[in-house]
Amino acid sequence: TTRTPTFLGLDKSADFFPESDAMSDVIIGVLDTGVWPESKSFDDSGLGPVPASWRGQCESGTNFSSANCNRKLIGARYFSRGYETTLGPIDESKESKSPRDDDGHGTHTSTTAGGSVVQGASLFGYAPGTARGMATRARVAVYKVCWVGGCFSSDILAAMDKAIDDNVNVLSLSLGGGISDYYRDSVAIGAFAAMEKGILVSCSAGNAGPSPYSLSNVAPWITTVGAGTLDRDFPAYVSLGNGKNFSGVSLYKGNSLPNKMLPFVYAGNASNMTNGNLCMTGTLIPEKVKGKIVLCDRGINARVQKGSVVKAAGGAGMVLTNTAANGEELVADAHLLPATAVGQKTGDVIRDYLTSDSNPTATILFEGTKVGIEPSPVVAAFSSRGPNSITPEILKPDIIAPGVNILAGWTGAVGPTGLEEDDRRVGFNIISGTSMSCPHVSGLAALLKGAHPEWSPAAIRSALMTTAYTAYKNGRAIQDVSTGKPSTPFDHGAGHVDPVSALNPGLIYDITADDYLNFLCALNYTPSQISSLARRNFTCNESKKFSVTDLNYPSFAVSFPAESAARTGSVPSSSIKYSRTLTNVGPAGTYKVTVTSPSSSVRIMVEPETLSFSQMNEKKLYTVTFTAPSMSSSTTSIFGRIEWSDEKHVVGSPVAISWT
Amino acid sequence: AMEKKKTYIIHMSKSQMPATFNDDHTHWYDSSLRSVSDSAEMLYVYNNVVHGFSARLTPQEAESLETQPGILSVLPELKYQLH
Repeated sequence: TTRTPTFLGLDKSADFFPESDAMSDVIIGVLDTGVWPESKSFDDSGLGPVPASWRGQCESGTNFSSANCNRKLIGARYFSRGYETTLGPIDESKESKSPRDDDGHGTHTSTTAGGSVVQGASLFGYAPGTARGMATRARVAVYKVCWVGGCFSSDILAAMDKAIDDNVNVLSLSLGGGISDYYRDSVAIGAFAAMEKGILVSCSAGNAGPSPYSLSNVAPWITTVGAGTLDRDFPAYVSLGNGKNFSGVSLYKGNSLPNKMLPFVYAGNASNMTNGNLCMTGTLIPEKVKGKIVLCDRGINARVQKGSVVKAAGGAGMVLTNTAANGEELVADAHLLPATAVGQKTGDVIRDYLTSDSNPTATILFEGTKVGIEPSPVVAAFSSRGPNSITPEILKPDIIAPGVNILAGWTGAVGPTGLEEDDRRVGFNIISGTSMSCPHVSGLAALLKGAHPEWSPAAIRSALMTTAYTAYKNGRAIQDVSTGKPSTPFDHGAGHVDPVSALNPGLIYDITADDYLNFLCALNYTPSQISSLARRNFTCNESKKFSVTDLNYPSFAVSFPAESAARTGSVPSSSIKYSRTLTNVGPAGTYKVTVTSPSSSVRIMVEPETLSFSQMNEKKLYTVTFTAPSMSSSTTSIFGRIEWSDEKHVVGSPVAISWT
Repeated sequence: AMEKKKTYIIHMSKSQMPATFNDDHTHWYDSSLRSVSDSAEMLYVYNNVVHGFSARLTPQEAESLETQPGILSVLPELKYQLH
C-alpha cells in the first residue's frame, strides 16, 4: 500500500521493527480469491531462503504453475471441491482452477499484508508513492477459497486445515458469513484450531455498518478488524451552472470533460423505470442523457456499473450521490467515464437544483491526490458495528485499521472496476472495505510475531488493542463519519491500531486455549458442541462457576439486566464483577490504574489500584466491579476506560456498558 | 426423484471410534458415511480444524447420519462473502 505505512508510523520505525531474520521467517496465510504472482509486490529480492519451518506447497493448475512461487510468495493452494459440488464444474474459460487470482481481491489483500517494496506505484497516477505491505519481509502463502460463485465453508475449512499443516504463523480472512453461533461457524471453528497452534487469525468485521449488531467474525479467539480512513483523498468537485461548487471524490483518469458547462440531468427523469434514479443496466433513455452529466443515486447495483451504464447510454459524465446508508462517506472509484461521488447532503442540494433550474448545467473538476486530510482516521460508515450479537459480554470489533481507498496489488485478469467492459489493466488498484483493514492487521501481527516470536495470538492481539488510540493528536475523539460525532467502542473497538506502540505494550492480557474452553462452559455449550469446536472431550467442571466475564479479554463489555417494566420503590442496582490477569512483557515497573467512568450513576471499582512487576512474564490479577442502577433496555450504552500506566507504557481498555 | 443433495460438514467424536478401525479414522468416517448412503461422496477429510469430513448428502441421509454413534453434529455448508 502507499501512504498507510507513513500514516501508521511504520516509516519512522525501521529501527523499531528489526529487519532481522526472525521477521523474514514469519509466514502470512491469506484465504481469498488467490494471487497474481506476476505482481511486483511479490518480488523476492533480498529475501533469504524459504523458512525451514515451511511445509506448504505451490500447487499447479489452470494458468498457474509451481514456478510462479518464489521466496516471497512461498505457497499457493486452491480449494474448489465444495464450490464445484454445489455449483458444478468450474468453467475454465471463465475462472482459473488454480491459485491464480481472476478477481483482484486476493492479490490486494495479500500484498497489503506482506507485499514487498515497489517504487513508483499508483493507480493512473492516483495515490502515488512507494507501495509496501505491512510486513515487507514476511513470506506470503495464498489459499484460494473464493470463486466467482462465492466462498464455501467446506473449502474454507480445508484451506485452514492445510494452512495449519503448512505452518503459517498468521491467517488473514477478509470474508464472513451470516451471524451464527461459534460451533456452527466454519471460520470460528477453523480459527479455534489455528489459535491452539499459535496462529493469529485476523478477520474482517464486515461492511454492514453503520447499523448496530452488524458484525461478522466475532469469536473471541479471532481478531476482528473494522475500517477507518487515511489522511488521503482524491477530490473531484462538482461545479453547477448556478456557480456553486461541491466536494466529491474520484479516481477517474481519461479524456477530460470539455472545458465548458454541460447539460445536467437527473437519471430518475431520464428513464421510464421507477428505479431509474439508480442507473441500472438498460434503464436510461439515450436521447435524454446523450452528451450530458447524469446524476445517479447509489444502491442496488455496483457504483462502477452505474458509470458504465451512463457511458453506454451516451452520457458524458456522472455524479453519484450517497444515500442515508452511506451518509457523507466518500469512496472513490476508477470509473470508466468522468465521474465523482458526493455525500448524501450534497446529493439533496444538487437534486433540488436539477428540479428547480430550467436549464441545469454542470461539470466535474478533478484535483488528483491530496494528503494530510483531517480529521483522520474516521470510522468508515460501512464498517460493521457492535454490540456482539452472539456474546454481548465480549466487546467487538477489536480494533480498526485503514480500510478506505487503499491502494495495493491487483490482478492482470480484469480492470480496476472489475467490469467486463473495462479493458484497462493495472498493477495496483484502490478499493475499500473491512477486507482492506483486516490484512493491515494481519501484516502488523506478523511484524509483532517477528519481533516477539514467543508471543501467543492473544498476546499479539492484546498488544495491538491496548496501545490503539481513540483520539487525534489534538485530543479530540476519533469521529464516526456516519454520525459526524465521536465514535464509540462499538464502532472502533479499542481504537485505531498503532503498531509502533504495540511493539512495547508493557503488559498484555494473555488467553490460553483452556481459557477459551472455560468460556464455552460459561456459554453453557454442551459437551458435543465443545467437542465439535475443540475436537476434544472436555467436560465443564460441574463444581466450578463459569462466567464469560472471566475471559481475560483486553476490553470490557458490561451488560446489566434491564429493569422490569413495573418498578416500585427505590431504584435497585446491580453489580457485575470481572477478573483480569496482566502479564508483564516489559521492564520491571509499577502500574497505577486510571478509571474513566462514563457517568456518576455507574461505579467502576478496580482492585488493587496498583500492580508492581519485577520480572518478565510475571502475572498479576485484578478485579473490576461495575455497579449501576437498573435502567430500561432503551437506555443508550455508555462508555468508559480503564488504563494501567507506569508513566512509560499505557495499557488501555475500553469499557462499554449496556442494559439489555 | 432423488432429494436434492447438499454439502454437510460432519463432526465426529474420535474418542468413540470403534477399536475395530485400529485408529484409521478415515476408514471409520467412510464406513459411517456408507451406513447411510451408497452413493454419497466425501469431499474433504479434515485433520486439524475438525475431526470429521464434508460430504454430499440428501437431507434425509444427513438426518440419519446424525443418529449414528460417534457423530457429534452434521451441519449444512455455509456460504461466505468477501468483505
